[in-house]
Amino acid sequence: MHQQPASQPVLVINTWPFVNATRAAFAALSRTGSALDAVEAGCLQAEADQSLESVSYGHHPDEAGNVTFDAMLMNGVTMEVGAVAAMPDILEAVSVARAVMERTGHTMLVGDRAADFAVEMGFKRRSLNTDRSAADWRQWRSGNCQPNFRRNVQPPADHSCGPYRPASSRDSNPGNRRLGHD
Amino acid sequence: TIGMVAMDAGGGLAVGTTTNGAAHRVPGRVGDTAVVGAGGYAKAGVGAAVGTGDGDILMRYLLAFAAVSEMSLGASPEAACRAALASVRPPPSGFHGALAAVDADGNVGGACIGFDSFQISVMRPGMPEPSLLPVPC
Repeated sequence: MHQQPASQPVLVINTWPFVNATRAAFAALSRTGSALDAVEAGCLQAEADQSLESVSYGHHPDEAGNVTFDAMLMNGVTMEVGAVAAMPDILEAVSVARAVMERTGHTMLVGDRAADFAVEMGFKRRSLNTDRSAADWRQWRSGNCQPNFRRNVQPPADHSCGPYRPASSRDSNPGNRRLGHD
Repeated sequence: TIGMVAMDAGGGLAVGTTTNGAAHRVPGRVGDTAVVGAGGYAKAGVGAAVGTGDGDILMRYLLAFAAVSEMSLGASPEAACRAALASVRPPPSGFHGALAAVDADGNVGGACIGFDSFQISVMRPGMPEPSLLPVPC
């Protein structure tokens, strides 16, 4: 057991003014006294909150129009970590990350196999795509797939949709990074 | 992306991160959020940090780990975040990233680059609502 004096500070913080997630995390912390429970609860709230377009399901589809989640939990006392990445079809990504931490000897599971693991662990499969994400994707396609993360491909990704193949020449310019962010 | 840090009365320290990723990414792409040390890192007795921004760049520098390492050397959370972000050299055109950190004493700080604004949401016992800590970029 990792014991600390009674004066140990207690708090929750998060990036951005996502105060509903902060409240959810702090409520869990108050209820269970566990920092791990707190960050899981806060992230779960964010994953379901449709107003958080950079976090929740139904937003930020990939090139193919699919929404996926990346999530990670770390226990700073035991140094245990669980993570999932590019995982479709499971709404509670951070809880699946916790299951990776607590129910496997691994650190990260990715893609469809991560979703399969989640189903084994009792999570329900459900598309993360929504009418909103479908509309966003159609708008992106109708705008010649701009902005676009591909480079050194044919047809040129700065004004054409794919499918892409390698271009015969490569430039060294990594491009402007203001394409959007996680 | 949301990155969260929690400290409990029993000495527990944890980070959690989650994101739906960058819009219109290449299918299969993974950013910093799921990568330990990049999207978040925690070490009891030292502190924890979480990041947000351009995950393709952030994950190359393990900025959350770097910030916690800076705090282990005595830096404040804000100074640790600044030092970690300064390791992105040279910053790519248009790069934007932000870090939030907590030290073992519960002090909070952050730093950012490229964003118009960045805020950290904080809640402690006795606070009826979270407070927002503005972080100038």
